[in-house]
Amino acid sequence: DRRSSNTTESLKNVKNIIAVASAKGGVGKSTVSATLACEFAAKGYKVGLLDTDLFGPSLPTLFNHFDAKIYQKNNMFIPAEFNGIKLMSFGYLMGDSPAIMRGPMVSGYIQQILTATDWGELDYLFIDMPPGTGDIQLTISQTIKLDGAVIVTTRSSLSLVDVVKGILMFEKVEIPILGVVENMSHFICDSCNKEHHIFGEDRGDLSNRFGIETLAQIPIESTRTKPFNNYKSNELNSNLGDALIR
Amino acid sequence: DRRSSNTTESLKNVKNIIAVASAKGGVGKSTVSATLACEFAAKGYKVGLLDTDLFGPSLPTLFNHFDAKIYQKNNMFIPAEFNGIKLMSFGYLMGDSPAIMRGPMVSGYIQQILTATDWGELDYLFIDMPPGTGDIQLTISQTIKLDGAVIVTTRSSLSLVDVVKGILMFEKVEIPILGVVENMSHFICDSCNKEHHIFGEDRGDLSNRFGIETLAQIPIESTRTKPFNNYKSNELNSNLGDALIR
Ligand SMILES: Nc1ncnc2c1ncn2[C@@H]1O[C@H](COP(=O)(O)OP(=O)(O)O)[C@@H](O)[C@H]1O
Ligand SMILES: Nc1ncnc2c1ncn2[C@@H]1O[C@H](COP(=O)(O)OP(=O)(O)O)[C@@H](O)[C@H]1O
Ligand SMILES: [Zn+2]
Repeated sequence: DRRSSNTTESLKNVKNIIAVASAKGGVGKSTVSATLACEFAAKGYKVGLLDTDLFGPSLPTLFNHFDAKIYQKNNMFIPAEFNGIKLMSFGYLMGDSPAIMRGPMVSGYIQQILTATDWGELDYLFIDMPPGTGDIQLTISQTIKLDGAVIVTTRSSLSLVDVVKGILMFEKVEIPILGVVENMSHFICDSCNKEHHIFGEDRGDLSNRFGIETLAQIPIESTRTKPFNNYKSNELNSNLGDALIR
Repeated sequence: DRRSSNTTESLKNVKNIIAVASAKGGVGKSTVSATLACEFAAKGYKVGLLDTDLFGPSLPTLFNHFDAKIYQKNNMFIPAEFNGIKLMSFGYLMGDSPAIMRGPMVSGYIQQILTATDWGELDYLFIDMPPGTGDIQLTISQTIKLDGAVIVTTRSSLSLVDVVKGILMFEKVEIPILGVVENMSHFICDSCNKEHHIFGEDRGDLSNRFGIETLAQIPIESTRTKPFNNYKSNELNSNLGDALIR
């Protein structure tokens, strides 16, 4: 059981840790992470969501929840709670100011948020990872044991060429890939119902090359750009959640 | 004249160096960089394009030009040439393999590509920067003198909150902001002409807060996802180019 290897105070009572990752920026990692967290909470699970993007935290914006106070008890951060989901982000610790810093300091901050956040009892902890294959990704995979990673991509060749690099990294650090979410896969005009494939056609690149299952194809919908503080489940999200229940 | 301060062999004959930047990933930095390079070349300028995204190089995919051979002469890289534009990217040096590495090594590679690429005589060098405010951005701004930065964003609040951090970083390292390109600003259905605002309405956030001029509002168009090896100019791109001629 993976849990026995995460003996740090922060994670010892967390049953499953799932990363939501993509080496490509702007494909929807944060949006999909928030969707999964809300969906699992709607299904009755105890859920946490950790935003590890030190350079561009999204969590406060995603939940329209900017004034969260993060308290410390026995040197541990107590995550914010919102609609029954525990939330932690550098956005709560740094506000508006940019993180203008180099690798060693970055790794120190990541290690701290991973080992000094007291999540208590959780069924699922989702970790929203930033793009790239550098300090943050390496520190996460070397500090804690992940159960697996959900890969997010669009159909665009500019996305796929980066996403492949992220998959190769996970293979190297031996983190299992649980599946891929194809986000912004198409757009349906609500006035004439035409289906537009802005980022390209479905090419099955990742399943052909790596044998990775496509867990969901999420269309471009302006409802998915709205904050998650008033989350409403739907069939697509519920099925995506069901595909990841362990 | 900035040029006198870039005395390194690689940049001493480059008249203008313009970064295309955004702290948010996936907003169109690489697409806008390639658009600017092609547009300036179409106007008869000598142009170079440098892709500094070590973790996710886009240049080979953007130009559909994967097998470029990079030669060295006197320990200097000779950029690839394509349709009269000089191109340099880690994608040409590393192929498909991911850059799984930490800050100090990252900075070393960036410094090398900046100081050991022999651009020869150029009127404009565009530098496509990766997202974030970390090692790569700091090394670029500390190694060479940039004339200015073009900021790319979408209208989404998730983008704007990161882009603000990038602008604050440029202010701190004293690099002038030349303007902002609002990319994927709207989508017009080609079947019924309805205008969709997927990422939000125009809110003028950046000009209100920082007094930065909007240089262009580029719609979501599938033609803009096609490779640049058959570039065709258009009025919008030409006007954007004209706004940046120095
Ligand atoms: N399915 C979707 N439909 C419409 N917009 C989306 C969708 N998924 C994400 N977005 C928008 O795309 C942008 C990038 O998403 P984000 O979650 O920030 O990606 P990442 O975390 O990979 O950088 C945001 O503006 C977000 O609101
Ligand atoms: N105006 C546009 N219309 C349609 N797609 C676009 C547009 N600009 C960029 N894209 C697509 O959006 C994605 C992100 O663009 P990219 O240039 O890779 O952004 P970045 O360099 O900021 O990561 C790519 O799939 C690209 O093809
Ligand atoms: Zn329509």
